[in-house]
Amino acid sequence: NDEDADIISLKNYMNAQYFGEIGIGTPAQKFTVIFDTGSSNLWVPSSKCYFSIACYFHSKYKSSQSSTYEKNGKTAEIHYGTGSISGFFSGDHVALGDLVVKDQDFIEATREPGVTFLAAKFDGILGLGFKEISVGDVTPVWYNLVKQGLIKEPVFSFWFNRNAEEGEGGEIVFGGVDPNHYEGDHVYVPVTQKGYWQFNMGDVLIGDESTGFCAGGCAAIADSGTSLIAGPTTVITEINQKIGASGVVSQECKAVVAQYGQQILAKLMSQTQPSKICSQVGLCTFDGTHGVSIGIESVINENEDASAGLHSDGMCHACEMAVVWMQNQLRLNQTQESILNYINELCERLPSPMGESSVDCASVASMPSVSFTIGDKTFELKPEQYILKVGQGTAAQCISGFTALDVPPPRGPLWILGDVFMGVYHTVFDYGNLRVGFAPAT
Amino acid sequence: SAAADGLIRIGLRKKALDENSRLAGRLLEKEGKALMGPRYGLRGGLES
Repeated sequence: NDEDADIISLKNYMNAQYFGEIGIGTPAQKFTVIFDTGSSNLWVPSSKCYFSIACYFHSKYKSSQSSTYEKNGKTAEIHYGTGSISGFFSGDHVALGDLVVKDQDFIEATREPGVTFLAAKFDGILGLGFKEISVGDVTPVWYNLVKQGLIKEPVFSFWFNRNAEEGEGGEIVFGGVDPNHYEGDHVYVPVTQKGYWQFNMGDVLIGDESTGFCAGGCAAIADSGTSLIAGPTTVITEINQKIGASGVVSQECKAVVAQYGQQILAKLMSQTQPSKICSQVGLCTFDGTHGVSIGIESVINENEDASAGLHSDGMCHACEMAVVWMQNQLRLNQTQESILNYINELCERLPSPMGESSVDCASVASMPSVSFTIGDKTFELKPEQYILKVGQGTAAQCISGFTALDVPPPRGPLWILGDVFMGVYHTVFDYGNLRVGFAPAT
Repeated sequence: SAAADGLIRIGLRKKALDENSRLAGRLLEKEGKALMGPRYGLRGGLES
């Protein structure tokens, strides 16, 4: 379903860190899968996968060796950005721990895009999202677990053991929550859009300061199949600036500050509705709720004059971000000069969309905390919790746990709270009451 | 495994972030942006 495929398509499973084992067929054939709350299908490589190298590096399902196999044969395809998993549907029993889900439809993948899954440490993916985003309208494993009466409560929960060495990773619990894995009570928020485990989220704070962008509300998805936290560039840039993360210098952003900075500031100070400012200065058009790009391609590059008069999608977006950044600075009673200097600095810290940002490992202790407002409660992440270390000793590198993802309205602005967040906060997926709960993980 | 409390627990294994997966992730990022950008209206125009 193309309309619903975008989030799944953007997933970077390569960074996923937590895997579990399931069995398919009788006797059970074992597969290592990502338990992914951001998708809803189960797929594993098929023994009929001949032309994808990735299949030769992973376990493959052999239907001929299962006495409970049920032929289906309908073709299936899931898009993942760099290509797609394709194959056909089959049915068989699926073993999850001691439970056996009978007659589960799943995808036998006969083609996997080369680089994406070749190096992957997992064989397949077990989606724990809603049926609404299930490719082929197949009933997800989780629904059959509930339908077949295999669990007491229609709830599952994740505990990621962040402090573990490679090997011991945590636990997924079907049927409830394990009180040993969290402290205090969970804060629950309702699922706002069935499909993903999506809910409404409030402001994001850096240290004690509001970033403003989500003060009026943002959508968020609790996604166990994503490693990092992805959010709007406007906020990630501010985080990057505060933690000294590497970024991309945007000439378009700098051009907006140089040419329109004073004008934007003046409009903010004269109480102009912020969402209308970028259209009023001529960088966007106004669609009734916010500025949208005029849609003219930019001709700006290092050797050309930004004042040539042609504006780009990027300048509209940069203007919209500048408005948010300036609002925050005005709230802090900063002078006009220092505001423009600060925005200019931010223009040098723009994250590459869906990319990584490096930080100085020696500075981690002095970085601010970043907090998310969920259900009127604040969920804080300390720097040692949102900075990931790759490698050991002198070869160690540190990368930010935040990455940029700009999803336009009406679906966005959107945050994807991946393992970095779910590692700190034990997460309950309450299917019966359609809500998601968070409590500090132990 | 099933326990007396009726909960079904499945242990998870953890993989360290390594250079291979980061490299593959970066390739994915580059290819993905090119493919997905126009299709889903993602904003990538700020990269100069």
